[in-house]
Amino acid sequence: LQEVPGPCDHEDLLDGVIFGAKYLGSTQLVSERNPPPSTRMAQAREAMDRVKAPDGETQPMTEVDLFVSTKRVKVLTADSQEAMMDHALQTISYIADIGSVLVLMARRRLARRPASQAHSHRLYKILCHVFHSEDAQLIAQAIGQAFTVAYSQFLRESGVDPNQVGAQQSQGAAGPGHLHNGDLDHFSNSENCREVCIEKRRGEGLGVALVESGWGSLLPTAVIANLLHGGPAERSGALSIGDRLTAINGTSLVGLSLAACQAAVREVKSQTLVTLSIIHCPPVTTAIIRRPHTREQLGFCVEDGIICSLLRGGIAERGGVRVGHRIIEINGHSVVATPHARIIELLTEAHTEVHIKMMPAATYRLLTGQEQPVYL
Amino acid sequence: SALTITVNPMEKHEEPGRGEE
Repeated sequence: LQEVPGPCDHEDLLDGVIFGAKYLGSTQLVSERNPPPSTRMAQAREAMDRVKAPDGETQPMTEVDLFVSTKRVKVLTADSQEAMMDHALQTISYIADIGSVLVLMARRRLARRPASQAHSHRLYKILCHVFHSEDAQLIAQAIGQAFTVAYSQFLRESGVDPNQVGAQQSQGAAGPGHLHNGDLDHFSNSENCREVCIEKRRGEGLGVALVESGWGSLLPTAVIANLLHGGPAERSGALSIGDRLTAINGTSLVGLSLAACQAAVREVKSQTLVTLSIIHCPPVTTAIIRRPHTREQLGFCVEDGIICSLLRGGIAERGGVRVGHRIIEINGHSVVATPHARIIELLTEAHTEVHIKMMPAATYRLLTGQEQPVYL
Repeated sequence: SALTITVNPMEKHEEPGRGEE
């Protein structure tokens, strides 16, 4: 049997392993057949928000045992060992772990869209079970390991060499994708989203320099790279470098080119009151790349510390690495004054969990005085 | 906190219509 990386002993997974957890509740969602990762992330968050009691309120919960094997996942009451839920492994669509919360998504059956809709497009009902455990990540990894073991068996039974499929998967073509990205959490947290009203004189610019968020960004829009000292934007005290600018006077800038965003900011020059919608973000972002082995391709190219291309669906993209960003740190080591060859060496050697701190290269050049900002 | 998704690779091999009742 092929060894599959994960927290469990391979043989144990065939028989089944048990994890203690607290069952918080279940909900049901309707989903496309194979939704993209961003949709799955939103679904997991939706399920958690529906089931989890708001902060400060009592959360009803039941002590359970989660039985995980390469055939099934069962939820048993901890005291009587009675099966509350029993799902064949192949009907589990995916799992999500968010801090100490684990969400298990089981496909129920097909539903059809109402006849009123143009295409009779098939939809799945998915049952979402939400659990709490300090070991949520470990349990998710164990279920992920069971997925991989079961999938390898399935391939072998179908006459396919799992090793060959594994090679394709590690290049990000398909397969058991681990998507790790804090951006969605950050962007969907309403506390980070603000409306800022800026007062200024007629004909005065806002006093902001903008850069692109970079290809690979979950939220493609302009980023504040610098603020003119004493300018209206800085005087407001509500903006900082790194903030995403999502709208100006109610007009969305998301998905527009940098030139179009800059033009929209120039257009408000004649006004005395400007409303900006922003998402507060730190100037430096961290990508976390899960790379079990150094033989696995990182999936991006670097030139003089700047990320210049990204493999679609690769582990780097899934970890939040962005084109046009300068690498500031690799696993806690500053690389700002490091020669290219050494950066490549650090990246080649890095595995398990690779933490990469980065910022838009243009922001970096402005902050280090290599370039003069063009204030709008 | 970070959100991690682990997709079951069997999903894409499942015949439409199958699933837990």
